[in-house]
Amino acid sequence: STKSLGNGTSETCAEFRVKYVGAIEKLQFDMSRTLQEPLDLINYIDAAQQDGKLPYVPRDEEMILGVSKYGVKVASPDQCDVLHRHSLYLIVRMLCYDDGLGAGKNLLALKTTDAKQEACSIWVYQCSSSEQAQSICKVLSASFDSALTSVK
Amino acid sequence: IYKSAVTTVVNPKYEGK
Repeated sequence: STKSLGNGTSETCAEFRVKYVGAIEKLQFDMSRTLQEPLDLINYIDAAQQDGKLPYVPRDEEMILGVSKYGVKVASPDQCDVLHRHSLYLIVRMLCYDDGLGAGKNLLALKTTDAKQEACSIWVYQCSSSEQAQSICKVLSASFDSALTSVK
Repeated sequence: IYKSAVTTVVNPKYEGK
């Protein structure tokens, strides 16, 4: 469902329907250093779900996750209220993987940091399929590339 | 829980962080 709004004014270059699972905010820096490897991050999310810090099942309401050169914005379907705004330069990495519950759903884990890079946060969303998750990763990767080339 | 393929996108600004 990649829908790029060609009218130029809109910041969003691709929008996806996802569900919000939860977030673990303000992890101290030394903790965030242990979450560099993808598997460490996945295991950390697993443990958080088992400890009840993160739910297994996302909230029912679908959200619109928009990826643009500015970053990732998560808003309600009518886009009236913005739930999260992750600016591109504070996004450290994005990870997508099968949630292992057998329904083919993919989890999207977004690791962000703060401007002083002292703490990091983990934001978890659920995609309807791995294809959707892959598309989101592709668009974000393109955003990183375009941000990189524009800096030079 | 068994995890299948994992796709990672890293911000070049934080490579290795």
